[in-house]
Amino acid sequence: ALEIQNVSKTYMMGTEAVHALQSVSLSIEENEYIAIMGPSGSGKSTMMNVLGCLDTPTSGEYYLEGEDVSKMNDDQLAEIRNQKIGFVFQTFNLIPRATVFHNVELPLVYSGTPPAERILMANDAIERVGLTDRATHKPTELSGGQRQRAAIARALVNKPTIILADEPTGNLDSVTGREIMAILDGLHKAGNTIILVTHEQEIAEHAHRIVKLRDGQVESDVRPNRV
Amino acid sequence: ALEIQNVSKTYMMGTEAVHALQSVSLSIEENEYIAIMGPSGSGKSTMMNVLGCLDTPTSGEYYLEGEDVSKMNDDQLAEIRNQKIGFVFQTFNLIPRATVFHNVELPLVYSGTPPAERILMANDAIERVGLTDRATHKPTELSGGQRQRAAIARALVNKPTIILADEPTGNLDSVTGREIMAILDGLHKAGNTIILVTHEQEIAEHAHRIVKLRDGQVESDVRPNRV
Ligand SMILES: Nc1ncnc2c1ncn2[C@@H]1O[C@H](COP(=O)(O)OP(=O)(O)OP(=O)(O)O)[C@@H](O)[C@H]1O
Ligand SMILES: Nc1ncnc2c1ncn2[C@@H]1O[C@H](COP(=O)(O)OP(=O)(O)OP(=O)(O)O)[C@@H](O)[C@H]1O
Ligand SMILES: [Mg+2]
Ligand SMILES: [Mg+2]
Repeated sequence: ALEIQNVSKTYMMGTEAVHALQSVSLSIEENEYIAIMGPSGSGKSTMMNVLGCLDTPTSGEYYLEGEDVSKMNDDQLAEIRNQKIGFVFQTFNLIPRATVFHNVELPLVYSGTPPAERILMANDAIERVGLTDRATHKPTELSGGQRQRAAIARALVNKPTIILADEPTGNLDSVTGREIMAILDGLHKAGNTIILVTHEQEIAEHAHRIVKLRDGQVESDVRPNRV
Repeated sequence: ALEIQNVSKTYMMGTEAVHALQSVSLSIEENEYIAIMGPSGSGKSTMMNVLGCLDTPTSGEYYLEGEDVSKMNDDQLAEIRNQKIGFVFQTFNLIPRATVFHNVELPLVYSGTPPAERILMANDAIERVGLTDRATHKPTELSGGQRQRAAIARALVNKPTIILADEPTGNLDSVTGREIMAILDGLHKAGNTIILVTHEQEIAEHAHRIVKLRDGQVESDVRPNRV
């Protein structure tokens, strides 16, 4: 479903080149459950941004469900980001002056969902991450973990089939982290594709395949034995 | 050294009151090594903000090295935040348009350190967190873990005796996380006071005392047995 071929991402800093990804290839099928791990700065978020159509490679190809992403127009890309893919950012990226509720309903506004339905779906997503009593707060009036959960609710509200979550439990206590992982596990059982970045081994063990990056390259790609 | 007595912090949201801290008391001596844990939203960052003189309680007292913080003037508070306390924020709070180097040297500018010395001290802090080859990048040109490490370098550059670190390893892979904990352990051995918020048990075990919060109150406060 997601096919990255020889993808490189290079940033030019004056005369210095930063090779965030170096000719990486990765093939992900529908309904896979993948954890991406690796040292700080190894290219995980960069790879997630390419997979999520948020960033274009410097070279190489990315085929999303058989289509070459670099050949898509802006409308196609916007629709993919809005409806097909749910993206949880490492730094949340919530709108600071809007409430949790409005942040979560925004993807539904973009997809043209009527107001009555938006309210139901947004409140459902907010309830699933345990933020019902914070729905009228703005991000600055939330704890770090509450912001993270608002970002998760927003990513799931349009019921995307591909979920990209960059450190979704990094700011959560163990109990809340397990609740979020239960949501992701349930989405996987329901047939969706789950790709998450984590640095915690117990979180990675929810996945069926672990891809490790190092210095912008794939160091290993294994399916651990399941009990 | 740090004495919180019956401190409450209440936010008014229209007619609803959010009790972030509810009459909390905590006594921390010099050279203690404390981990604060607890569920998302339980008041950890709020407590850190009070301890770091970044936020004033709604009621109760805070004595920092014997002095009532509420009676201090702005100059005294600025000096405490700049020189006595090093604060690593849960959301980093770096200046987005400035390089890592400038972000890290800023506390030295405020403390009146001469330029030549600033360069040495800032580069030393940057090297200790492994960011030497990212010193000219801006925060938007860094990975999540690199931003976290820049925030740590900035917190340590003025050599404060009290270090408050809110989830300092939340965005770091295990190896880099251990390097940061080695820095904090070393600072503790050197006589400084270390207070960190974490949701990870292995990180908390570096501390000599674990305080758990729940719903804005202290649920437990223990010194685990040391081997
Ligand atoms: N400015 C604010 N206005 C209203 N409520 C707030 C504000 N800041 C924080 N809160 C609330 O106070 C409570 C405590 O927040 P705090 O940030 O201290 O939690 P925390 O323990 O650090 O959580 P986390 O582990 O998620 O970072 C939360 O329920 C939060 O929603
Ligand atoms: N806009 C940019 N300009 C220059 N370099 C960049 C930019 N964005 C990222 N980088 C560099 O690319 C490399 C990969 O970054 P990336 O964010 O993908 O790492 P990561 O694996 O997600 O790290 P972390 O675990 O710390 O979040 C890093 O070394 C980073 O400094
Ligand atoms: Mg990252
Ligand atoms: Mg917090």
